[in-house]
Amino acid sequence: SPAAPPPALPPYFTKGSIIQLADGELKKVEELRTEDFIQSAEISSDLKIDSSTVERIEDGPRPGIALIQFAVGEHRAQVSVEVRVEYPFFVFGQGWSSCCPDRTSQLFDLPCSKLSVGDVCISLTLRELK
Amino acid sequence: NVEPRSVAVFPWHSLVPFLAPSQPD
Repeated sequence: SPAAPPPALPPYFTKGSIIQLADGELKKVEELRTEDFIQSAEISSDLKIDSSTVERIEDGPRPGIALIQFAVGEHRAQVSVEVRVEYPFFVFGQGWSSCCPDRTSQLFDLPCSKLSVGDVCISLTLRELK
Repeated sequence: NVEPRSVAVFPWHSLVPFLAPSQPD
């Protein structure tokens, strides 16, 4: 089957983008801190933050695409995602990180670190409704 | 004159990936 086009680049990672936290506060994307995500998830009725540890980073099926394997949540469930190498993830206590931080900085002007095996990223799951 | 410009505001959760594992049936 023909290769699917890479996912489009979202606009909100561009430096200066305005992000609204769960309490209504507005921040620029480059100013977000780990606490902003944690507090927003605490307020949220349907979203829960999970810790997702990077277990493996491989070249994807096409140039510019990476395959990242995470261990998600307390049960360390294995999840693989295919992303553009410039796609930034938020690492606990560190901030925005991608497989190719130079390219992330070039495209989004967003300060970014190198995503590495062992990094713990912020991810979301839906809360179980009781 | 400065023309008013609408600025996009994105919700915080747009920036965080959902990495929920698939649930076994």
